Amino acid sequence: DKEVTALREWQAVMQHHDAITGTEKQHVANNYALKLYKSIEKCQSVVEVAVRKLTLKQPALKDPTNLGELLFCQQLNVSACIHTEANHSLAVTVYNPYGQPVRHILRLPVTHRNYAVSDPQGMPVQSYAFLIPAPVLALKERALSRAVEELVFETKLPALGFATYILKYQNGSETNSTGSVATNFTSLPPVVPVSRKV
Amino acid sequence: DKEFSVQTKSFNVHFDGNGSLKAIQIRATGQVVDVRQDFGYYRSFVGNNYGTNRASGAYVFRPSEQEAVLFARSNIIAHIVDTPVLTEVHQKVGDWMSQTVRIDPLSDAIEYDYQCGPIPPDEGKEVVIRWSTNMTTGGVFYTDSNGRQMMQRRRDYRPTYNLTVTEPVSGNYYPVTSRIAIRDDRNDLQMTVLNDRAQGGTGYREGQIEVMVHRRCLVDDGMGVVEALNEGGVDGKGLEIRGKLWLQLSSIAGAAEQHRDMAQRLYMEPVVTFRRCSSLDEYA
Repeated sequence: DKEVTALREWQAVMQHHDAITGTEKQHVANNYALKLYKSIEKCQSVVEVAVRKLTLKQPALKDPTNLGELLFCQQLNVSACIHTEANHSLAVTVYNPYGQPVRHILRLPVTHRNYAVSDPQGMPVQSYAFLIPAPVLALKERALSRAVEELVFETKLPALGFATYILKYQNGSETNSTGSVATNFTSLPPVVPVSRKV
Repeated sequence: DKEFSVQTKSFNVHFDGNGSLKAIQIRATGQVVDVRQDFGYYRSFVGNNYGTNRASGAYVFRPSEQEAVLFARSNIIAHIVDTPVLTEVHQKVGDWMSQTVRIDPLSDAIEYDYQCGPIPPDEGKEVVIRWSTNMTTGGVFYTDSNGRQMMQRRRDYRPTYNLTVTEPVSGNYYPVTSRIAIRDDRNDLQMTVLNDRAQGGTGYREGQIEVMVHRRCLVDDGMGVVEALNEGGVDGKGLEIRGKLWLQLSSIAGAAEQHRDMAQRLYMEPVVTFRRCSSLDEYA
């Protein structure tokens, strides 16, 4: 509760009109950003504990110490991520806070496109390397990033639950498809009608 | 150089030879809605804040002219990326404006991932993204009230007093905290734009939705903040922003279900975390 309260309180402070509309003075805006960053960072340890508890319920896991530290990235909004760029193999855990199953397209900044992605059942997942547009590459906020592409793949997440996808770097020839430049879209897959219950 | 189209769950989305959005066809009914997207900016009014000489600034949006300066569509440079999981159209609109249009074949929302800035500091500019359609709206549009009901807004009108309009653009601008919509009752159509942050917007021009995405004003508006809205960004040259907008088109009856469901999903977007593992096989 102590860890989460800071975000709870700063979130409340930032419902004040000057934070919503941007009419605060610049040094106040900077302080808001700092406080929000710090309070979000505090919550990461709570998520870490929760995910670790849930993960350890999986009977197949022989060695709990193999879990490693949970890593967060707050730069994905500028297509930069120190973890995906610096590690060739990673477990990517995606948590769905929504009360329904979600199909989510994940975009991870990478320096190489040669990754094999597998789903929670160990089955291969088709991934694509999308070039990051030049104006995004030029953002000052991502000055330390070396990623020029994003690995894009589809994830399927249970309601209020998580799924872990494994990224493994593959030496040798490219194993991933690349988004192709095209002017004709007749090759798209047929559309499957979906019935919905309201 | 060629026109092309992309299929979603219910639509065919048509682009022109420049890679600009041209029309959306609803496959079930065959209806074609012309949808053009423009990027532009209003020049900020510069005043000394005495009497009626109020400047545009942090509190006040006051353009010096009532028409936005638009980026030429013919100058857009587009690059198309097509995969089964996602189709992207990368558009460079100008030196400091670009966007990626993402179309997911299994979703009916078109995603716009825009980037704007640094706005050149030669004059105050208030940057807008605008969708123009052939829908008949009569100057009526809808904005949300911070996630509660959609409020009806009418051109040059206030429900509780007689309004004399002196500022046609800003007098019709309203807060858009999560979404803005227009309706065509005769053709049973609603177009909704959802955003990822509180912005300002309007739909007072016939068949149009306009959202303000960035501002840089060089003069304080004298309303109390005592600073010009002129953020320097990381290097002091001006703030660069990146954000997302989502466009939905549906029948009027189905619109609320669609935009409310999507807003919930955007608010509760999945959280991504990583782990380095000594043995990935064992972890899996």
